[in-house]
Amino acid sequence: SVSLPTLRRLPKYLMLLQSLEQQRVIYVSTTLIAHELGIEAIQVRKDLEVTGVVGKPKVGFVVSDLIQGIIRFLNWDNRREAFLIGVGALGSAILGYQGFREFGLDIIAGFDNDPRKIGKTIHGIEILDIAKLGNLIERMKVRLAVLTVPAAFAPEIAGIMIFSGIKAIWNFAPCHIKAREGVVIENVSLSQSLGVLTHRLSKMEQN
Amino acid sequence: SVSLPTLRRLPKYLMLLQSLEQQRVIYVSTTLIAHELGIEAIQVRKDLEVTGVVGKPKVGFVVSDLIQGIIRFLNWDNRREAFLIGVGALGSAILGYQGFREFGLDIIAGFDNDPRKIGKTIHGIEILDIAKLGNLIERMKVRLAVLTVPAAFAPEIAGIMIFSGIKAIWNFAPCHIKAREGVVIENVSLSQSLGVLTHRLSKMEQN
Ligand SMILES: NC(=O)c1ccc[n+]([C@@H]2O[C@H](COP(=O)([O-])OP(=O)(O)OC[C@H]3O[C@@H](n4cnc5c(N)ncnc54)[C@H](O)[C@@H]3O)[C@@H](O)[C@H]2O)c1
Ligand SMILES: NC(=O)c1ccc[n+]([C@@H]2O[C@H](COP(=O)([O-])OP(=O)(O)OC[C@H]3O[C@@H](n4cnc5c(N)ncnc54)[C@H](O)[C@@H]3O)[C@@H](O)[C@H]2O)c1
Repeated sequence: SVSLPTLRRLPKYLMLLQSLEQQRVIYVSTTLIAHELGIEAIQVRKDLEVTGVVGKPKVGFVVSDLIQGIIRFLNWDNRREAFLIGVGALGSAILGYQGFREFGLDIIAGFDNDPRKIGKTIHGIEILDIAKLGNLIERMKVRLAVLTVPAAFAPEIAGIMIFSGIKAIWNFAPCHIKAREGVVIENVSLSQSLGVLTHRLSKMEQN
Repeated sequence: SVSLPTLRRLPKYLMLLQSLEQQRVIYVSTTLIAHELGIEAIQVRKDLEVTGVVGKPKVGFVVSDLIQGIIRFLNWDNRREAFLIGVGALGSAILGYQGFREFGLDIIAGFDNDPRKIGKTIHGIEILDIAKLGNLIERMKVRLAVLTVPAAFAPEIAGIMIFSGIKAIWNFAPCHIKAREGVVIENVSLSQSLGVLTHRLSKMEQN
């Protein structure tokens, strides 16, 4: 099974490869990828091995093969229906964002407890009453949920969803959701990213 | 200088500690932190050393001391004025979000090129013409920028900002911004997070 650091680097390679493809570049070497992304060439080579794609000596990899290999490995060629819970500022931004569709994410309904939002359609997606969430997860066999409610409500809603059969939660609320057997919980921590930025900026200012 | 994995774990410790503080817990051991977050105790101990906060044998750390230590280390006790560029769905969500204020982030103006948005006030923050960005960065000595424009425009705008004196960019656009000497560029990659989720979900389904 793949290491987390490798797994996290793969979308970065994909982004570079897609931009090379747009520029009609046919072949790419690990050296170029390493140079463009500031990653050690030996690390790049090791990471790309997980895709099973093989390069040609002196020529390198076929860009489109590598793109397909990474997409398959990340399972982004598999369209997944998802529910989104908490259609506020962040939830609406995600509903409207087409960018995640190419990663297979297909949000088919939003849920909220605000009566002013229930029954509305936002970015073409209907907003339903949170009271129906568990039932609809079971009936429609939806396995992935995007959680964008305030932190206070996230753990309880996560529990309800898992009980109803959700297998993966993409959690944007700044709270810890207890890990469970057989459920993937991926926490998005923007504070983590901001912390890296502010720490590095302050270190730079001290020098 | 601190390792990136340690730096990225610190906000996670902070979140747990703040929740313990809310529950009026005075002392905490590395063992409890390790157990709650699923991290090795020896790793927790090593990470927390960077804060300079020392625990008492048998008692552990004073929760509030550890909170202050992490906040200082991440430089979150230092209020930083920031500009946000690209007041669309994601930019507006960030403008309205109070959550980053406790990390010192103080967005004092937004910028956009959409005439329907210029001159408006969103969540109490004025939206200015992007044409004024370079000038205002220089005059107001703003050092941090949040970049939420479409990927096609991000590298060019980053270049203009750096030329005018910006020292740190929090980039949400899915594109690579070239690293520069003396500038901190922190890329937020939600696709990276989604990739981890979809890969793990598909691995789980195969078993
Ligand atoms: N806005 C950002 O930039 C940002 C950044 C980082 C993290 N977050 C996190 O994302 C989450 C959403 O942030 P936001 O700014 O969109 O907040 P918001 O207040 O705009 O949206 C929250 C939404 O959740 C709904 N909601 C609240 N309680 C609910 C419940 N019990 N059941 C169903 N729906 C419920 C509300 O009606 C609202 O539509 C929060 O946890 C926040 O901390 C937001
Ligand atoms: N919405 C999401 O959930 C999400 C998730 C991940 C990444 N992103 C990324 O965040 C960025 C913003 O996404 P969004 O959904 O808010 O898009 P959006 O289209 O809603 O907002 C873009 C904003 O940028 C402004 N803009 C465009 N070109 C500009 C220029 N040259 N100068 C100044 N302003 C300009 C537009 O007028 C608009 O207000 C994009 O790069 C997107 O890929 C968004």
